Amino acid sequence: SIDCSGDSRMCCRKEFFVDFKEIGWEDWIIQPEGYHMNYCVGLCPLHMAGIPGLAASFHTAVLNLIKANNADAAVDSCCVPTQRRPLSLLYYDRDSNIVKTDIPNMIVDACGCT
Amino acid sequence: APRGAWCPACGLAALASSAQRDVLVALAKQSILSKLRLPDRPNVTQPVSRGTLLTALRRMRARRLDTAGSPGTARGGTVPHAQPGMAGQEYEILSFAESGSSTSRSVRLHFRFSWELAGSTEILQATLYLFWVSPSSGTHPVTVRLLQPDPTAPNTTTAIETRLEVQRAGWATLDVSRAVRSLVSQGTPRLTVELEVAGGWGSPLLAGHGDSHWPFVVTQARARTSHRLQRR
Repeated sequence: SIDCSGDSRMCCRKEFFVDFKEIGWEDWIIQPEGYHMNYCVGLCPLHMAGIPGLAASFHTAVLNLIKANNADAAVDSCCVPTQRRPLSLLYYDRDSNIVKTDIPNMIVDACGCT
Repeated sequence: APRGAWCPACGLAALASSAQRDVLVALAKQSILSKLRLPDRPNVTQPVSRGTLLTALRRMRARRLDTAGSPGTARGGTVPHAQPGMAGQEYEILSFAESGSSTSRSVRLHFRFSWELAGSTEILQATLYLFWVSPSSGTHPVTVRLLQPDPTAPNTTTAIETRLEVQRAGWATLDVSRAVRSLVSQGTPRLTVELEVAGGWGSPLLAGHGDSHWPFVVTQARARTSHRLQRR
């Protein structure tokens, strides 16, 4: 996976941090101090489709079939998360109880073309 | 998307950088609230002191290590583990006691639980944590009653009654899973715990507001997963 740099327009992972203090949420979210949201952005030309991470997926197989059978119908693929991890939160709920949970698939660790 | 153009999902890149930031922050807020099943951000009216919270988290961790170290031997049993990939999102909910009426021989504590999760989660385990004061020498009996509101009457009914022998000061735990499950099934958000001592000992608890020995209940819950199979 590639992290975005200034000059590249290819599919990459852009880092984005939401500071809970800046958005006024530090009073109800005890931990962590912010959310590393991150997202995927960039071009996915046809030759990049299926790399990295999704080579064996059902969707890649369908796309390859379309490409093989009809070149005119080929579509560009999309730059999407290929690896994600949970966000662990400790927060107050509406009844002032303290809740600890892991929200799955919230942090994008890697991006790739579908 | 047209060939050579950005994907529809990457339309964000076309926005000005300040607008992009606003969109992303709004998305982040919406995403967190929806995953926590909260319609809006909670307004915290009674924050718990840092000392109280840290003590509770340490006790939870110590108990988890104890339970992991000796499977099947902990009182109240171990938390069942789901098969990998089948488990729903898990929650640990800390509910601190609100003090109720007390006499020279008894103390009442009220716990209000989180009911945003009640309809769609199963209670795996609930444990009551109490810190006993240091009594004089010998053992001291304490009767613990878990009281639930009676749906057919204005009073409460005793759901569970247990007699404990306190031998020394320190933290003690009591499995209250059955009572909490019963509350959840009835849709009653409140559990009352009554502690009664035999006499001459006074309050069995070392507790006051802002105190790091304040009683609490830890509820472990898991989101229910649908096992329905879909054919494509």
